[in-house]
Amino acid sequence: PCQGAAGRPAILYALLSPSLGARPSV
Amino acid sequence: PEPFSGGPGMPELILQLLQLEPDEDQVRARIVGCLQEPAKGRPDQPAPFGLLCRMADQTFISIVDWARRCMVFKELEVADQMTLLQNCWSELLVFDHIYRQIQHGKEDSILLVTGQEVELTTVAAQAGSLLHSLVLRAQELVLQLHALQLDRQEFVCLKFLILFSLDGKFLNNYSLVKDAQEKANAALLDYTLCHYPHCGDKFQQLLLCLVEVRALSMQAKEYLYHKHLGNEMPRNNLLIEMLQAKQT
Repeated sequence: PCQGAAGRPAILYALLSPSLGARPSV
Repeated sequence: PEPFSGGPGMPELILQLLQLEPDEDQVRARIVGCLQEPAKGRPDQPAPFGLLCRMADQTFISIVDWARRCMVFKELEVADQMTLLQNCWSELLVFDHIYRQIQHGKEDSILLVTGQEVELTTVAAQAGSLLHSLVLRAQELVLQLHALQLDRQEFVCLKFLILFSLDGKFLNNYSLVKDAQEKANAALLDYTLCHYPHCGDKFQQLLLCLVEVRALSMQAKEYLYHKHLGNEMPRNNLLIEMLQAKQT
């Protein structure tokens, strides 16, 4: 039911995903 | 952080939320540090509007940090976390601004997250009519919540309610979210009845203010979109990314 990858905000995903490690530079 | 103790009429949920509140001084120092760093692809001295955009981005990053530490939210899978934040990001930013102004306690100026104070006359002269009207509308809500005597306990509870204010059909694990909504509503009702017994409808009044927070956030998103269409937003702006993300 949730949005697909196409509409996913990449920076938010990077902020939330613990596996990505370093924070994105915004 | 200040130690918080329980007591009669202090719901456990509110105590936990108070302990999760970020330290305003630390948030300010982090954001000021970020704004002082020259960013890639950006001019060394960005225009005031560019700085405001980066400030808003960094404020939202602090809000995401807070959400990640929140009970229930941290138990959800990333897809649901994203859905919740995509639903309420602008409301959380507006509410963060509103509460800062309540603490600031001055009607003729606003306090930025960086600690800078901006006179409303300066906003009127330099911000453009759309931003100026947004700021004035926000100031009206500040006055309303000030008159209602919104306190820190209610603020953290309302913020938690905003985070989880989404219908079940958009979420994979709605039962956890629904449970959080019910607990937060009950905590806020218990707290207001116990601490403001002379103001029997404070709970309802506070929930009504959230409707205005939502309306303000819609207006803020329209403003951002307008700036985006005018090519006035900086590149790699987190808020524009949120604005453009496919909605649930």
